[in-house]
Amino acid sequence: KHWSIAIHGGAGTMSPDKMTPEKRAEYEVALQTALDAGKAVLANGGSAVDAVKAAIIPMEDNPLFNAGRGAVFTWEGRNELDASIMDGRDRSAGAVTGVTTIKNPILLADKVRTDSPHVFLMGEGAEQFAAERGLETAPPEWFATEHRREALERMKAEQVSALEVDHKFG
Amino acid sequence: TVGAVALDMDGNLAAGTSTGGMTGKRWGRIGDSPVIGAGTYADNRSCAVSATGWGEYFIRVGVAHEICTRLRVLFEGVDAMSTEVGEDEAQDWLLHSNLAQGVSDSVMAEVEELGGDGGVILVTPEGDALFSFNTTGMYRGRATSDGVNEVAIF
Repeated sequence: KHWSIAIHGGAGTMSPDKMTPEKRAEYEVALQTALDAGKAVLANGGSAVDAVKAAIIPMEDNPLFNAGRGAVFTWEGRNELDASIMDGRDRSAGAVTGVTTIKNPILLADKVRTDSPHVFLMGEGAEQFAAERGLETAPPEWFATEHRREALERMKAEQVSALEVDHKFG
Repeated sequence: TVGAVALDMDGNLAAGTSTGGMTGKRWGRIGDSPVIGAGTYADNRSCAVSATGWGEYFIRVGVAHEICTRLRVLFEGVDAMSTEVGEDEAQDWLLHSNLAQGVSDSVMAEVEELGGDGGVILVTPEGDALFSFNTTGMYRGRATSDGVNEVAIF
């Protein structure tokens, strides 16, 4: 009997020269924390689904990553969150998009998977479903971080055309 | 975007992804959310995948489901092969051919051909924990019961 886990905290065009040793160490500690959380579940005989949730929650709570706390801002200056989860045993799946008050969206996606006949809920309906299931919420200031707000302001200053902003994708 | 994929000791696979999307998105655009099949997929017969990157391209390629489907077909081929060449030889070929890495690399190459970028993580029923990305970096980590334990960025 063996177990295995992999995690990611996003990908992109990054320059090793521009990342300070301190920032790099911060990311590595955060990744190791998430990995350890998932490992602990698996090593103790827990399920793959529980390990996935255990690994994702610390990253949703860490402002370093673009998920949960630390999510990027929309054009209107809000943090809108999306999440999905799938169980390979029976291919049950749950997803949510455009939620703004759910502290850990991965837990809501899992509730959609286990407690509803649906696969994908959005916005207000997803929030209502979350309230009925007692999911923990958080105010807008929990998700908002200064470096993400600055990124939005930079983008608005550089790209004022709607076509440029959305790359013509809908 | 963050994500995780796992294989437990009962042989079950799972995948999850969570994101804030892309800076400055408008008009209810959800093309960068981790849609099941594009950004997240898990099937005990093949693998579990979580993706990060330019979501619209992942939807168009159906990245997570595409990787799982190709692997499932290949695994079924290995099962068929075992009746002809013997189970040991078929399993040996499976273990040493880096099937999963090749499949995920080729699907990510399709994303790149269309103009998209990003990466995927996956685990297989055999316990492989793999990465594939076409950007200069991906925040990532993996661990297995065989003692693998690593995090990396570039």
